[in-house]
Amino acid sequence: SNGSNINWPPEFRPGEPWKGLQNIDP
Amino acid sequence: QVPLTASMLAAALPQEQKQMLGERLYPLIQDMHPTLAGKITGMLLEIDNSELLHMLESQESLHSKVEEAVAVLQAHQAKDTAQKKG
Repeated sequence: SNGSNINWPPEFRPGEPWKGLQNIDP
Repeated sequence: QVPLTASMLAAALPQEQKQMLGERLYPLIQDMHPTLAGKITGMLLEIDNSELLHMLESQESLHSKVEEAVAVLQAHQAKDTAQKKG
C-alpha cells in the first residue's frame, strides 16, 4: 500500500454534521 | 459570539465537540485561505481539543498551524498528481 488517499483530508462544511472522525470512543 | 470554553466542550459528545470547534475555526481559516478552508479545518480537527481551544484564543498559534496544514495539504495533492501522471 502506498498510503495515498485522495479523499483525505475530510472537508468541514459549516452548518453540516462533522463526519471526519468516525472512530471516536464515546 | 460567546467564546468557546473547555467546560462548554466537556458538556458535549466527542463528535459534537469537534463540530463546535470546527464552526469556530472555519470562519477564521476562511479569512486566510478561502478556497482551502474546509479541507484545512478538517485537518486541524484531528488535533487535540485543548490545543484547538488555544488556537481559537491565539491568532499566532492558529496562523502557524494553518500554514503547517496548507503545506501538508499541498504536498499531499502534489503527490497525488504525480502518481496520476505515472
